[in-house]
Amino acid sequence: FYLDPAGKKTNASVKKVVAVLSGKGGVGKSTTAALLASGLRRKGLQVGVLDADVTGASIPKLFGVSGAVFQDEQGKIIPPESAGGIKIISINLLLQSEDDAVIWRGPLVTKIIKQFWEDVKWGDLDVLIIDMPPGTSDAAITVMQSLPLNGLVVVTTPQDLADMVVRKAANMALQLKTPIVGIVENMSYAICPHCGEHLEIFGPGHGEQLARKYNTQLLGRVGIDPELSRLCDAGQVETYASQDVTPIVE
Amino acid sequence: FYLDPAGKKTNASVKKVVAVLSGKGGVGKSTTAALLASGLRRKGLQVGVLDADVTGASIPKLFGVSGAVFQDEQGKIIPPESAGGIKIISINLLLQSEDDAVIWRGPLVTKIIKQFWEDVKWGDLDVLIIDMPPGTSDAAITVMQSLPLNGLVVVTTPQDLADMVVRKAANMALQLKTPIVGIVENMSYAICPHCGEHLEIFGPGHGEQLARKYNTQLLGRVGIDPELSRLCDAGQVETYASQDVTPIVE
Ligand SMILES: Nc1ncnc2c1ncn2[C@@H]1O[C@H](COP(=O)(O)OP(=O)(O)O)[C@@H](O)[C@H]1O
Ligand SMILES: Nc1ncnc2c1ncn2[C@@H]1O[C@H](COP(=O)(O)OP(=O)(O)O)[C@@H](O)[C@H]1O
Ligand SMILES: [Zn+2]
Repeated sequence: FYLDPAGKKTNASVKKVVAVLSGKGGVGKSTTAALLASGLRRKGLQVGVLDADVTGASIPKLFGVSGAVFQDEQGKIIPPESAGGIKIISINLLLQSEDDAVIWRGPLVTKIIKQFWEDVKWGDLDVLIIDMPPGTSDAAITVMQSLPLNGLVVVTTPQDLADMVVRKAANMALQLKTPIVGIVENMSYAICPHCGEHLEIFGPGHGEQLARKYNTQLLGRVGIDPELSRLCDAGQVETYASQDVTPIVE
Repeated sequence: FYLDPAGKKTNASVKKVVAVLSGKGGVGKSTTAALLASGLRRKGLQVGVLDADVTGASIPKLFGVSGAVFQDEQGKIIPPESAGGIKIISINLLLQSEDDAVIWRGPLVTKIIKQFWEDVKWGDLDVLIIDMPPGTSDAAITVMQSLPLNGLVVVTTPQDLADMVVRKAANMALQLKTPIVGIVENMSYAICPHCGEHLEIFGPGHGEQLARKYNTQLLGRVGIDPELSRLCDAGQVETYASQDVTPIVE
């Protein structure tokens, strides 16, 4: 490690760090982070995922990764790998059971996120993806202030209500001078399995306007796909392929 | 105020305090809290809503309440009322603009929640509903440890992933000895506007199993209704009436 001009601990073997953020819960941050990581891995890159959602961790379940986490002789944590070779670290890998409650106040949340960045043996990575929790409290502040982020991918859904809370997170990024790489609009539409019609269940989307407001691009619009939800629940998010996702990875 | 046997500050004029919780974001906690408050108000009860989601507040938007908040001569905060007469307090009422980021670490989040309970002039209330943020960190710990909760309504959605994170919050409630009044399963189904078919977009639900696991009852299953999402975005959640919601209010 060495300190960069902003005083953040940087790791020379990790080329790029990108956080997936939204402020609002349930919009599909973890799913988007997992699809992004899987897409980059399919292109042959070395990829890692750091689950910064300490009290609501879901990355290990998405990738079907479980079991004990080991340390090397120097005490560095060895991150388990997914079926596709993505390195993963999450609090859920350190719990007795995945549904154990993590009842931690801010300082402990901050400490574990710093440990995931500094004490995990990431090795040579092209990209490290950070899955952020909802809200703009300790976890988000710690990641934006202590990790050398190259950029943020902001995830939203079509509802105005979601849009308002997502703008809070985007405004935080502006205040903490973290660049926004692009916007992903998720759950933009669903297709009726009976009659094939295109349904805008949560109304018309605002991804386009949000991207213009923050001077960035709309990376893609992802439809609600029961197949994706099924693969997520089955720990096989890496096997999902859809043309909605390809432009996001580019 | 006086201190109850558990050392919590209780307010004699507030008969019951119920928190709406899920652990997972985006499952419809704020929407369920708003529907519950509106249903109880329609039955003639005096109702208040305390928005404990400090960094992702959405209660004022759901009820169409905005504008300045005043204090009386003793410095007590006078909560604005919704069109239907529900008293509301939220950080969003104290910000310049509803999409301002609230970049606060745990101690400040804790302080404002305690102030919302102790320094707001609630008057005589039959029920105070607390809308909880996602996660099991500072806000959830503060509410369960410092407010005299009568019970929790836990909201979930059909995906396994949501179910796992919701169980974390339910396990927290067990550890902090807070009774669970019931489970609400939201987004259980959608109805195709073209062919009228019943679609389980996020798969079959687990609300029934979750209720059995925590020895409580399933209060109701609410379908995805674009009309509800539209009314929420328009600040008119109080005008939504559906037979999915009536059993929850009972
Ligand atoms: N496009 C989609 N189609 C179907 N299901 C989705 C989609 N995006 C997300 N989901 C499901 O919705 C739930 C919430 O997504 P998640 O990624 O956990 O959101 P967040 O991380 O923002 O809380 C998960 O169960 C996931 O499987
Ligand atoms: N049953 C439903 N039908 C349609 N839209 C819904 C439903 N429940 C919630 N929503 C919408 O989904 C979004 C997320 O709901 P919200 O109550 O904010 O969840 P949470 O408080 O758990 O984050 C909101 O925009 C809301 O309007
Ligand atoms: Zn149809």
